Amino acid sequence: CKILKCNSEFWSATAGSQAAADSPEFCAALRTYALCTRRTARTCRGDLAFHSAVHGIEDLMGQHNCSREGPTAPPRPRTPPGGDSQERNDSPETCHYRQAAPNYTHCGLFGD
Amino acid sequence: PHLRTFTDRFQTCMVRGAWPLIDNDYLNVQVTNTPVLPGSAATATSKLTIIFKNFQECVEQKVYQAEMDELPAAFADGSKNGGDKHGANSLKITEKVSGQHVEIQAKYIGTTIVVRQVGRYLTFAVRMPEEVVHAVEDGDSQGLYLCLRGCPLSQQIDFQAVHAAAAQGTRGPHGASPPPAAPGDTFPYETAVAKCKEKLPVEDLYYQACVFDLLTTGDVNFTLAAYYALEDVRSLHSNKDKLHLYERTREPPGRASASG
Repeated sequence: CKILKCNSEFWSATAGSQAAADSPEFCAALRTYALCTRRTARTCRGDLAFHSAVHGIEDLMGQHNCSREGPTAPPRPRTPPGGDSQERNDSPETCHYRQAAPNYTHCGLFGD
Repeated sequence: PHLRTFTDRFQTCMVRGAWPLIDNDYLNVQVTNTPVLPGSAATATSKLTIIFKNFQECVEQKVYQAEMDELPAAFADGSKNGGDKHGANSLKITEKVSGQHVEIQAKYIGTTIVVRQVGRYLTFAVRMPEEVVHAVEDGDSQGLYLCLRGCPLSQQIDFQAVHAAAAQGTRGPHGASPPPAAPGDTFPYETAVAKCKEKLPVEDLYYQACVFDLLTTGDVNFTLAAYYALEDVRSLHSNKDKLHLYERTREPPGRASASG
């Protein structure tokens, strides 16, 4: 049951200033949190931490008028971002996917 | 067209008409496939639509559309990046060869897309982080799209049977045998093999797809389509050991498994 990973990702996503409690980023982070709990539902059934997280998300969504539908926060950077500083200054950090070493996949379509 | 899925399964599909290639929280890709010859079961991609969804302070929603004989180097609204948002440059279109090769970098989701026009038809290739591939809000419709699940069994063509038939000069199964390329213009099996070997010396599935395409269309441009498809795998696939595939997969969609 990986509910603690969901919790820590949510707290790290909302610790920064860009996700102040009444900002769109906060709702996006909440939706990501809800998505994460849904993904762990099967293995966390009966776990108290899991159920309190689910209820906590419900409460926070209600308090901050967050809609269920909508963008989720970008995949969180797990390591301090690399890349050249100039590019990073150009646009918000969330616009540069910074997964540590992502597992890339490929799909192709061609011919007849 | 020939499809290589995110799980490295390789299939040849009819999938005539409009089909979803990718469908997740960040983007949708839809292709329209049309028969390469009247009455042929073999189809090729004549239209491609990519929708990049609105994302935070990075990009507004952007639509890219390519058709047969029209490969634009800009989004449908004429722009070449993500719009007016602060992070707009995290989505960029680059024209590599005018009218033939376009690349789209979506840095905010770590994704690279290559669209080509080879002969009259389009080819598509994408590199995407696994986490983005599976980012689908409601789990129950988790990725019912071709890049993830492959095409339905009923849509698959067994092109090796066509090869065998062509090699013996008889008709293949369910009408998929290679009709004469064009009235009065047939492509002998040996010629198809020789032309494909010129560009694809390794006799993997890309080579076999090339032979199939030449037998079913008589259009030598399909040699280049298979060649560039392999080049795109070379540049986009993270596991170089999986560049060449030798086993096709005829399992029904939905059961992800090791390729072969």
